[in-house]
Amino acid sequence: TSRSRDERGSWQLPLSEVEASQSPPTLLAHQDAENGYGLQLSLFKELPSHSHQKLRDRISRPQPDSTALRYMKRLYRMFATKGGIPKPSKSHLYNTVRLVTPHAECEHLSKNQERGDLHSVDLLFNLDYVTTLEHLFKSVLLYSFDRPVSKSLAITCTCNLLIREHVASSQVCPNISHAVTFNLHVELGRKWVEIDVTTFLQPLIASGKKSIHIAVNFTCLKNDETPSYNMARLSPSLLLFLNDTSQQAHHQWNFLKHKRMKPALFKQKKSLNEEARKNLKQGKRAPRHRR
Amino acid sequence: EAGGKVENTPSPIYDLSQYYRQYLFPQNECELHNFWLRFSQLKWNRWIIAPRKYNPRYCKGECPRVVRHRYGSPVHTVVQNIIYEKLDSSVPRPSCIPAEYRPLSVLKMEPDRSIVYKEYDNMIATKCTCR
Repeated sequence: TSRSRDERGSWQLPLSEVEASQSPPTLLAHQDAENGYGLQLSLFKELPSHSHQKLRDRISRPQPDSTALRYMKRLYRMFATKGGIPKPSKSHLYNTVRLVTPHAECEHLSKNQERGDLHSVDLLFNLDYVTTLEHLFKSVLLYSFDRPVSKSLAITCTCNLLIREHVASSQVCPNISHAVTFNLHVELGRKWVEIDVTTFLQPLIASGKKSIHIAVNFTCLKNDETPSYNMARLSPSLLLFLNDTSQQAHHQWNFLKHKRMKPALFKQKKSLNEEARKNLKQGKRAPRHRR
Repeated sequence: EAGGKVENTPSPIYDLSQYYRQYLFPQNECELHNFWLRFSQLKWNRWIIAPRKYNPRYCKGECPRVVRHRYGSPVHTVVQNIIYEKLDSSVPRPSCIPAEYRPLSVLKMEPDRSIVYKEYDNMIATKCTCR
């Protein structure tokens, strides 16, 4: 569903007509004032339990996002020729790139913030289609702007990542936390921002987890010059750069290595017939070959 | 013949290129052929986003008697050819098949609507052999 916000910056989640007629259950949790968090609205879209597969697909399985599709098409043009041949690249140590949009979202809106904008989002990513033969090379949280940046931005943000699920391997620390502080410099006209979370997600994906529940918390310093553009309000996608070790996948690094070692095999020596035929077409005599 | 009728003589060849084509470069020889395949023809465009079409190529043609030098065929192919010609014609002649391939990059959509870019090996034939 699309999201809109009023002029004051609070979020609303309008329901589509289908959802309104068969609205899935929602959870409204009010935090106690004693916790010091004030009033928080937690909206969590739960999956309907009945067997309305199409509705479930529409709500729980997001349709291919046009922005995500545009990003991946751009990536395809960067990595492959017009004929679909992978471009040779020495740094190309991965043969698979997956863009996963959040399976579900839980937004935490905080009001009465004196400094900066605090925005926390719980994201659930479904990794069912990441196979055990696909080894993680790099993972990125991808934020896309709905419109190009109209003015160059230079802001400082702190991004906190927290895994909400219990990690069986660690009884003492059930949650894995990771904090990233970075200076964000968004150039004019940019449409995407990538945040590297490889070290954070590496153990999870290596263990074969099929879903990842991440809480993303952004705090950005704001001044008078910074426009109201807030990246934290955007829902990120998860970009996984993987090395598929299966036989059907192309291993470019092995191909390049083999080519360097045995160049003679790949320099296809034209046969006499082919060369002579070419000369015939050009009206030339067949070449004489020295003994 | 005495009556001036000419029989059983081959047609005279006055063109050198024709000579080469007929005797040195046989027709329908084993070689690569193009075939542009649109994924929409196979209804695969439902999950394959890019490319919309690609040319896998295929090998077709007759394998000549001399296969080692030109097609890089193994010695076994030569032996099998000789068996076919000299001893037993039920033993099949070598076939014209791909020998080398190139990969193909594909952009496709998973059932959960995630998008994946993947490089698949051995998708386009680049060289033929007789085997």
